[in-house]
Amino acid sequence: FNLNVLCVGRTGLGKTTLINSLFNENFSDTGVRSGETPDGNDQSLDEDTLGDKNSQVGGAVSMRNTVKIETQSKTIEENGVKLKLTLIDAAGFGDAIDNTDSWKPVLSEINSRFDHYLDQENRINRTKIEDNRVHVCLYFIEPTGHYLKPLDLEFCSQVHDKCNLIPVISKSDILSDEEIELFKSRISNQLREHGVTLFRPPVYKMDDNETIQTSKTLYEKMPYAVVGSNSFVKDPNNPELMVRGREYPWGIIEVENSNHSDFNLLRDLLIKQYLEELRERTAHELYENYRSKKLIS
Amino acid sequence: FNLNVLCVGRTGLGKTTLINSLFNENFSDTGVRSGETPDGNDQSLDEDTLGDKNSQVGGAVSMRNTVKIETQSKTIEENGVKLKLTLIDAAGFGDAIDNTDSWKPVLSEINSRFDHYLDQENRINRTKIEDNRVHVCLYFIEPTGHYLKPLDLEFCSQVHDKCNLIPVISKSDILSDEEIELFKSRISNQLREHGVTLFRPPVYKMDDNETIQTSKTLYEKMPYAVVGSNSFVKDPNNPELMVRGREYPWGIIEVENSNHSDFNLLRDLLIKQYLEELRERTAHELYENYRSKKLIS
Ligand SMILES: Nc1nc2c(ncn2[C@@H]2O[C@H](COP(=O)(O)OP(=O)(O)O)[C@@H](O)[C@H]2O)c(=O)[nH]1
Ligand SMILES: Nc1nc2c(ncn2[C@@H]2O[C@H](COP(=O)(O)OP(=O)(O)O)[C@@H](O)[C@H]2O)c(=O)[nH]1
Repeated sequence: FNLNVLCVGRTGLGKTTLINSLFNENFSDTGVRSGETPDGNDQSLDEDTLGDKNSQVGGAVSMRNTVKIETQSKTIEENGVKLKLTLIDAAGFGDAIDNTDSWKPVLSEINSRFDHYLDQENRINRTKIEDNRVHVCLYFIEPTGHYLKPLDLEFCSQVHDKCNLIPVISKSDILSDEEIELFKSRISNQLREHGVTLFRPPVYKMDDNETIQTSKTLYEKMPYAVVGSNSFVKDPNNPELMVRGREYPWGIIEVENSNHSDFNLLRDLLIKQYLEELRERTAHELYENYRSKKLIS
Repeated sequence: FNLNVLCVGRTGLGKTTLINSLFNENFSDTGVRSGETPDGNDQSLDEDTLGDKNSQVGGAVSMRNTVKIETQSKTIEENGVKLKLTLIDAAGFGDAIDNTDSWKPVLSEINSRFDHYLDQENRINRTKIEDNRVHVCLYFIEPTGHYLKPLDLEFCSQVHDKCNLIPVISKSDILSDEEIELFKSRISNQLREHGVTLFRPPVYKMDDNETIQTSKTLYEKMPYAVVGSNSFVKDPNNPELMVRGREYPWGIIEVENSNHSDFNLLRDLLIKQYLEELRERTAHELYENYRSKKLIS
C-alpha cells in the first residue's frame, strides 16, 4: 500500500536527509536533482539575471518564488510489509526574495491528489484505485530559537485542514535542550492562536494506560526537535555497529539517541505506531470533508 | 574613537550573540527589545492581522517587510584603548513573506551616515567631528550547506562598495568541517560571479612574511564559519576557568577553540589586527568615493 509524505520547508533544512534517516533510504536531494541553480532552486531567477550588474536586482526582475512540486517513489519494507513510499517535495518554497502565495502550489497539489482520487472513485471499475492522497505533511521550522515567522504561520493555516500536519524543528542539534523547550512552547502557542490543528494520535476505548500515555506524549512533544544524517558513526555502546550520526570535533550526535533529539518519537508516530491512523484520517476525515465541499459547490 | 558595526541577517542567526562574544559585551537582542511580535519582528504584520481566520492571510494584508534600523552603543576597552562601539542592527531583514527591496533601508542608513559626516566636514568648526560612518558590515549567512539565496546575493551586491563587507556563516556548529569547506567554496564562487568585493586585509611593504601570510589566510578563510555564545562552560584545559561555549548532551563547543570555528579569525580581523584598517578604508576609500559621486551629481 501507499504512504505519501509531503515535505515543506526552505532549502537546506535537512528535509531529504530526515526522510532518508526515517526510512533508511537514499532519496536524492531534489534541489540537486533538478539542477539546482546557485540561486537556491529559484528557476525563474537564474545566475545571469542577478548577474546583470544591478540593473535588474531589486527592480525589473520578478523576484517571485517558483515552487516546484517534485516527487520520488521507492518501494520499501516496514514491519515486514511492502510499502510504496512517495516523497513529495515543495522545492523552492520560501527561498526567493518574494514568497507571496508560495503556499498555493502546495495546496493545489494536495487538492489535485484529492480530485484524482475522486475521479477514480467515480469510475465503474474501482478495483485498481491507487491512493495518491497526501497522508502527512512534515513542515520544517528553522531552528532560530525565537518564534515562527509569517511564512510558517501562513502555510500551516492554509494546509492543516487538508492533510495531517506535523511540524518539526529541523536540525535541532543547533539548539540546547532549554532553548528547544522555550522554542516549542512559543511555537505551540502561536499555532494554537492561529487555529492550526496538528495530527493527534487517536486514543481507542480498549487502549491500555501505557498506550494512552504514549499517544499523549507523542502529541505533547510536537513540534518534534529532529536530527537526521546521511552519514554513519560508530555506535558508542557497540563499536562494531555503525549508526546514523554526525561527527564533530566536540562530539558525536546519534540520530537514534533519545537524549539527542525527538527523532525516535517522529519515527514512532510516522512509521511504527500510527501509520495506519495517518492514512485513515486522510481517507475518512480530510478527504471526505474535501469531497462533500466539492460536491456541494 | 568609534567603531560602528552593521549586522544584517534574518532573525535568529545569532547576530547579537556573536557581537557579545566578540566584544565580551551584553547587547540586548533588538528583536526582544523592540517588543518582537511572534511574527518575527514584522511590525506591519501583527498577530491580530494573521489571526483573522485566513481572510487576510495570503490576500489583502501587505506581507511586505518592515526593516527597522536599531542602534545600541557601549563604551568598551580593547587593547587598552577606549572605544565607542555602536551596533547597528537591521531588525526584520529577510523575515517577512515578501522581502522585496529589504536592502533599501540598510543602504539608506549607510548613505545617511555618509551624508551626516559630509555635513560635519563642511562646517566652520570641525574640531568635534564624530565618525558615525559604518566601518564594517557583517552579513549573516544561514548555515544550509547548500548555496547563497537570492536575498543574500542581492544584499551583498548592493552594499559591498559602500562599506567593508565581511560575510559569516552563522551558527556554523551545525555543519561538519567538510560541509563548511564545500559551502565556503560555493559561496566564494557565487560572490565572485556577482562581482562582490569583500574587505581584504591590506599588506604593507614592510610587512614580514608571517604578517603577509596571516593577512592572506584571513582573506582566504572568508566567509568565516562562526559560533557565538551568551553562556559559559568550564574550560576543558583549565576547569577553574569559565569560557564562552555551548553545552550539549554529546559535547561542549568552545567559542574560542580554533578547531571548533573561525571565531578567532574574525576577532583577529575585526578587533586585534585590522580595526584601524577597517576605519581607514571607510574614511579614505569608501567615503571618498561616495563624496565625489555626490558632489558631481
Ligand atoms: N546539523 C545538522 N545538519 C543536517 C541535519 N540534517 C541534514 N543536515 C545537513 O544539512 C544539509 C542539507 O540537507 P538536505 O537534506 O539536503 O536539506 P534539504 O534541502 O532540506 O533537502 C546537508 O549538508 C546535511 O548533511 C541535521 O539534523 N543536523
Ligand atoms: N548553535 C548555535 N546557537 C547559537 C549561536 N549563536 C547564537 N545562538 C543561539 O541562537 C539564538 C538566537 O540568537 P540571537 O543572538 O538572539 O540571534 P539574532 O536574532 O540574530 O540576534 C539564541 O538561542 C542563541 O543562544 C551559535 O553560534 N550556535
